[in-house]
Amino acid sequence: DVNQNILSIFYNSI
Amino acid sequence: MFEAKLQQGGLLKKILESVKDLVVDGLWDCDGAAITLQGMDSSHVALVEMLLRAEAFEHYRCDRNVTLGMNHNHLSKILKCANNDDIVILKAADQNPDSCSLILESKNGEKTSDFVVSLVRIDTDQLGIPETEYSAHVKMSSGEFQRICRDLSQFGDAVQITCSKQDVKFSSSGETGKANITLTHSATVDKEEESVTVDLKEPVDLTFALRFLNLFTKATPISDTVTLSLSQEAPLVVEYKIGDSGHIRYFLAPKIQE
Repeated sequence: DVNQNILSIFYNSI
Repeated sequence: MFEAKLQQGGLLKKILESVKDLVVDGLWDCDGAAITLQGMDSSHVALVEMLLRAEAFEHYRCDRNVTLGMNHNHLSKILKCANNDDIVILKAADQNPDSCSLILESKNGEKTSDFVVSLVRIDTDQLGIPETEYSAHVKMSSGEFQRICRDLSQFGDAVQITCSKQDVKFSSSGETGKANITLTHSATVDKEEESVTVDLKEPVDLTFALRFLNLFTKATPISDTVTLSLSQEAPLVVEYKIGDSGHIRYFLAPKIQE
C-alpha cells in the first residue's frame, strides 16, 4: 500500500 | 499591532507539541477573530489545521491581518522555558513582521522573560479545505485512541479502519500476525469522555499510515475526546476540540493498493 498526496484528494473531491 | 495574552501558557505548549513533529514551518494567520495555523508534513500526506478564537485569550488585539511564518522548533525552544501556568503574551508588528516577541510572566508576577523569535518565509498560502459529507463519525476517548494507535504499531505500519452498524474496528497486520480491536457504540453513557459514539450513514473501510496517526495523538492532552470523520473518497479527519474556543484538525490521505 502507498500513501496518497492529500492535495490531490482534496482537489479531486471538489 | 498584533497582541494576544494567554492566561494559561500551558495551552500554547500543548498546541505546539501537537503540531511540531508533523509540520516544521507553519503559517500562523492572525485576524480580528482568531489565530489559525495550517501546515502539511513534508511528504504532503497529512495536513493540520488549528483554530484558536480570540475569546481563548485574556486580551486579544489584531488591528490588521498578519501572517506569522513560525519555525516550530524555534518556538518550541521558547515555550520550553514556560511553566504551564505562566502567562504568555505574543506581539508582532502588523506590516510584514520579520520577528515575533513572546513574553512569559510567572503567575505571581515575580518573573518575566522575553524572547524574540525570527519569522521564516513560507511561500504557500493557506488552502481552502473543501466541505465534505462524511459517511461515518466516531467519537471516543482521546486516550483510548492514542492507546489503540500505539498498540497496533507493534503489529504493522498501517491500520485498517472499518465502520459498520454500531462498531468501529481497527486492524493491523505484519510479520507477527494480525491484531483487531473493535469498539462498540456505548449503550449507556455514564461519562461522556469514556463513551464511544458511532454515527454511520454508509459503511467505510479505509487504511491509513500509523506513523501519522501516532503523530496526531500528540494532541491527546488538549481534549478528553477525539472525533474521527471518515468517507471513502476523502481524507480522514481527526479532530480535538480546544475547549469551546477552537480545535486542532488533522487530515490524512488514505493508503491505496500499489
